[in-house]
Amino acid sequence: ADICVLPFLAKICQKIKRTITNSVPFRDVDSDNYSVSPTLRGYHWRGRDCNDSDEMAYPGRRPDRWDEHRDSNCNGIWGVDPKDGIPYEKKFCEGSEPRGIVLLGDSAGAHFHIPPEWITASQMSLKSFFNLPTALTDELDWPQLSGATGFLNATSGIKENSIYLHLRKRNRCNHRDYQNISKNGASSQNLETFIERYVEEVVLEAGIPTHCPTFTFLNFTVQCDPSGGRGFGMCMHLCCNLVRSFLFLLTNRGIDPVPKMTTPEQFYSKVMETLKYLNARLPKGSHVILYGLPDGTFLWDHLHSRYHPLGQLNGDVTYGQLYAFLSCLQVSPCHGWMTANETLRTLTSQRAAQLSNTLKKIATSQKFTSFRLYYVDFDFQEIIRKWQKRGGQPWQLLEPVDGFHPNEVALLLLADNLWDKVRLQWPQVLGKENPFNAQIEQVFGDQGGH
Amino acid sequence: PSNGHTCVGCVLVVSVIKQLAQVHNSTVQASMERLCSYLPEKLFLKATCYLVVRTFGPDIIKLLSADMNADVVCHTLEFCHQGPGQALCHLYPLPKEAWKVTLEKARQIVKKSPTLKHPRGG
Repeated sequence: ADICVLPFLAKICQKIKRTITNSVPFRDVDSDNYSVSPTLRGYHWRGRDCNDSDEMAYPGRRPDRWDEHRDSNCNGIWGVDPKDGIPYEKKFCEGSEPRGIVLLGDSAGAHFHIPPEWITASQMSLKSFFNLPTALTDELDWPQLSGATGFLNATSGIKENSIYLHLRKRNRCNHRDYQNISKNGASSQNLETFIERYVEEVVLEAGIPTHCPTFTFLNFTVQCDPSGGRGFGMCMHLCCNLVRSFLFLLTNRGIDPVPKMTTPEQFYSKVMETLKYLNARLPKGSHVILYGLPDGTFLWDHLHSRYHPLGQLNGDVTYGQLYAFLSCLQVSPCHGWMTANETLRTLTSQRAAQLSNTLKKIATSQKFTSFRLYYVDFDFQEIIRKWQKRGGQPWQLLEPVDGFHPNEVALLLLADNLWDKVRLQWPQVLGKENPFNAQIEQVFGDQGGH
Repeated sequence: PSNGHTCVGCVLVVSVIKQLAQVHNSTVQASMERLCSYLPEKLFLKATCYLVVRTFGPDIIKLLSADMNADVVCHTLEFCHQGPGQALCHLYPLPKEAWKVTLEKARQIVKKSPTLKHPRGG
């Protein structure tokens, strides 16, 4: 039954298991958690390794002797300026507070997406499935196009940038410093293991003098945990000697019908547990942003009577039917809002508002030694309004096949919205604009790309 | 009871097969071959598709040719399962005649099928 007991398979099984449980790259010759291949937790998920035979060369680390002789932090900036003998990394990046981004999230953070052309018979052709192998080896997630760590041009053509691309634009020294450590189905129930593994793997690494500033945020935005759990979001911004963490507590949508609904008390204790865990591990000078819940009633309001891609040919399947089917099978990702039961939708929204207030309460009343606490509303309605102003329709912000996840447009609008809020309210979080950006581009071009 | 995700997967695939036959005005057999031909060789996707067609194709052909919908096909092939006292989960509108009658008719159609000899677990 267990093929892994075969001796000659034991090693590869162990590798696969480590990749899956720890969300680290499968192909990683120097075992520094960065890879030169895209999928299987490779550079679609974390900055591309610039030297996969040197475990001390990887994106986001503090430069080794100002990278005079090699690019130890993979940002494409290295060598010495012949005019004055000063290492370029020192000249362009010293004091600029470089930082990267790490996302610990769930399917929304990883940008779960099933292309509608895979299930639309009328448009199906040889080209329809060209991206299926990549998608499967990326767990049907597309982090390379996500709102937090996306580095490819948006397929939707929208001009907004991911948080990572904003950070890179602000300071070109941040090139390739992104990590999307998200997992489909991540929720508060497995959050702690997830965080522990992440914190041990990344934050402690940040603690030792090799890892450079990382702006890490954890974003379990839409996980509806059928066991009544909750999603969280957390964001940590690690500076070389200071660690600032933003905790986006995107609480969840882990709202189960009434009996198992997450109560504000449960939520309060879970959030405090997580904050205390982080407070004990993150160096001083962190920031934590608690991020409220959206009101998920827009799912039903804008989708229920629209035809699902499977129903467009014969006009026989609406999203309302899909929601009922998924709930009946108990595999609905969001039973509280993806339901015809208006009472349940209202109840879920009321509870979501209570949980958001719980976060506000924590943000205003709790003090921690390692970080400062802020609260931000997760205002999806604002995103919908912005999109409608551009002539868009609300249903165009949701994944067409699962009728639930925010799609690429929504994720990028959310990222842009969040960037603006943080930049206006807490600019210190994002580091300064690097005055040498133009010179970096002049000398190093695209810095080796992604 | 069948795993909910297995049931969703079955209904999705059978729907696409049925709609491909409709769009191209072809037989169900031709529609399944077409779908497999669209898949890349990578990750054995195409090979796996042909294997699934060889295993379940004959039953799917009989059932879809008898104008059964994806819900009926997947319940008959036991990828979907209505446990005792459980609600009937279906994506498409229910057939006009009683569900039990439709399901019994479908089961008769594939009664001698070799694939149904083995418990669905596999």
